[in-house]
Amino acid sequence: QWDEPRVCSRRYLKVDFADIGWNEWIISPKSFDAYYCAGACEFPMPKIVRPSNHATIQSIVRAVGIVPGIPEPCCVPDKMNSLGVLFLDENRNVVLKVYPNMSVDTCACR
Amino acid sequence: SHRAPAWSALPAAADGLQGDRDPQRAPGDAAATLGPGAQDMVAVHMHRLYEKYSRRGARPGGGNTVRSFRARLEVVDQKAVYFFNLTSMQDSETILMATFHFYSEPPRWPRALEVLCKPRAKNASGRSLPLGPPARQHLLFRSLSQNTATQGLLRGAMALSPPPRGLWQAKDISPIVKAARRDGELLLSAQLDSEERDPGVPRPSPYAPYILVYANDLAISEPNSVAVTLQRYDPFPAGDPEPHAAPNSSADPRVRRAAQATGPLQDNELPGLDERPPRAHAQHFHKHQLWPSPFRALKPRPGRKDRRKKGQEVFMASSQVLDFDEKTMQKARRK
Repeated sequence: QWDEPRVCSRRYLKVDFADIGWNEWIISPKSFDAYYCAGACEFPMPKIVRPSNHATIQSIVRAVGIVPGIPEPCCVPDKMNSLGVLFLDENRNVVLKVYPNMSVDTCACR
Repeated sequence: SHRAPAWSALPAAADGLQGDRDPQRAPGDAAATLGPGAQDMVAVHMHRLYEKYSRRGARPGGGNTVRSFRARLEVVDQKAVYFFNLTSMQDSETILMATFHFYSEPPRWPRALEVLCKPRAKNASGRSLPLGPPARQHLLFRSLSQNTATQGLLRGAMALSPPPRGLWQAKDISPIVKAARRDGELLLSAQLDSEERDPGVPRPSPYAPYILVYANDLAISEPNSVAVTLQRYDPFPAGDPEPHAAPNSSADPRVRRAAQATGPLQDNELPGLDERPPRAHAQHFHKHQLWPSPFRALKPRPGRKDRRKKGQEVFMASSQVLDFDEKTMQKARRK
């Protein structure tokens, strides 16, 4: 954890449905790699954090100190992946749903 | 009636069935994954769809949702009728396709034996007539709303030709399910009607039929759609009013009682005297400045028992001023 890069980037996170109590009704998967985003979006932001135009402007305004109290942009998921989940509904019928935005593919400063 | 396409004509969405012709063969570890109690075909089929999506990203039926519905067997007039409760479908789910899966047996041996051994009818030239066609079966679908005792509205009928051997068949019943849902009749019944004289009382079979509904959930892209279907625990412990319900909503089981003031609220402050503690430099008021109205003469202090009674009487007489004993009065005067 400690040798994680400071800059905004994707970090590993495995979610086990048993840990959040959903395993009683979720048949598959038992767990999945969800990842998460963390890290700084400090001025000057490197290209790798793929800042939006707004984030670039915001970080300059913050660096110049024109307006006090402006935070640095946030490190958030950029591209995400879907996940198919097989579960039992309230009538204990088997249901398959493909949920979007369940795991992080890339992170960016926004 | 609804002419269902033959087996192979089912759209690609229902694929993954080809291998299901032999229900004994559970693909991979699907049945194992679903646990011993879920050896039924519907669970195996659903797991196969899940694996197809997980491996190749193949969206089932082109949508993002597949709901399965197990059958509940009931015997009505000596006939097996399978009921399907479709109420768990959500309003945001648009139906793309619905399929009815059932295991059909070849014509039963006693029947076939009878047909084979029965002396065949002969035509004029003495040649035996060809065997009559095996008994045809019909699939009848009815829909009814939850709380009606009728047999329901006939939604469709399909003629089935008995298969050469036992195998799973799938029929497209999309128009039937869409029409039933449109009319709000989410209880569907399927009856296998055969021309056999005595089909015998049906027995629960491990190969019970099931329905698959392929849908597109329009709400699944909402920010928190996963919570709608998978977050089951209630963040508010049971018995607490719903977070959005108004405190005095009728749903609230608790009876609200207002505290009726039975008389002037009891407190130990003297009537009309300022409760603020006297400031150090405050002038000393003369007693008659404190009590503008002439103060009533004190009564002798009654004993504890009748004081309580007295107190009640006093309350009952709803006197506006409380009586205090001598000591309290002296303390008050000093204050």
